[in-house]
Amino acid sequence: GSLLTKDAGPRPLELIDVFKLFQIKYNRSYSTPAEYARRLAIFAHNLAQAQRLQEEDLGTAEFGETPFSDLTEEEFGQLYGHQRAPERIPNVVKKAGSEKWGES
Amino acid sequence: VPSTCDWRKATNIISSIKNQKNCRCCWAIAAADNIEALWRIKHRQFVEVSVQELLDCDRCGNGCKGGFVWDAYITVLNNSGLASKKDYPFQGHPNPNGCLAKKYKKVAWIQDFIMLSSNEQVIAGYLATHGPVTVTINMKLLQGYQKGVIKATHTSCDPQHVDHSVLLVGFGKGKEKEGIRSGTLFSQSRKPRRSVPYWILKNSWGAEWGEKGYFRLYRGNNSCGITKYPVTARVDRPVKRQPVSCPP
Repeated sequence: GSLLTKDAGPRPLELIDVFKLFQIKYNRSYSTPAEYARRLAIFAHNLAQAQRLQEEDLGTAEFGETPFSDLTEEEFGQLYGHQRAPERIPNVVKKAGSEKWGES
Repeated sequence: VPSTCDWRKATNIISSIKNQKNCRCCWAIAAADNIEALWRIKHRQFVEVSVQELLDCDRCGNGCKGGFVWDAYITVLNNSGLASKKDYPFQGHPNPNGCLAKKYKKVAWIQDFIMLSSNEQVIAGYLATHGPVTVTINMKLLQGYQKGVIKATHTSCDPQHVDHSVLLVGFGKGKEKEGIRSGTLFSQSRKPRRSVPYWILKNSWGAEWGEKGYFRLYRGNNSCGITKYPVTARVDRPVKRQPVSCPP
């Protein structure tokens, strides 16, 4: 009908467009076309993952594109987590200095 | 324990959001944020301490390769305090000349540090009466976090695998998402919205990330292992103690 011929407004952004905007926003460039393709795939995976988290989350959190959207979960953990194993947890609270205040 | 608490609302207590960049020093930033907040609460003095000193003077040598908040407190105790951020600024990588702690005047120091009980009610009580505390959480869900309260399960966010230290600055209650109660086709009704208790946490990924650098986690189910390592420095006002003596 006539409705179908009407302009449906702006079409949704393609993944590649979204990724281009991400690159501009966070100033990202990739050294080779292969690296670009890999990062685009990771980006797509992370957006899908964010959508799944959004649906599963029991709170009010919103998940989506962030500065870390082109990183794998492993890379994210390696870059921003602390990998050192907690083998040195102090079991005694350390007391500092003298009990007498005013001493140097 | 009050029903809500937000140290950000107190004037000049919480320092501005830091950015760890490509250095894995969340542990040093969380400790620095903790010391800055406590120093401001106890001494009413606006101090900004040197995160770089914590990295360069860490006994394990390379602070950008990770660590734990207690490493930072041990460094503060061993160096008898911390220099200012202005004198000894953050570079995002270890200083090739090593620890420069002796070069600069100390602007803040601590008496000791303690680990709180792994009980969310106890942590809330301490937070409300003493000041912000550091916690170490599983950061898995933060990769795609934008805003709101994360309510994780132990499956979606393993509370045993904690790998990111941040500063706990408050807690509160919000309204849960509006949902449709399942029923017959004609009798769908809206679920009553219950309140969602949450923690307010200060991250170290810049103010552009999350909720102006902060994020919120559900309070009450040990979300992402928040109760595993609640650690805080102790910064006390000098008080004269009466000497005690043992009766002869």
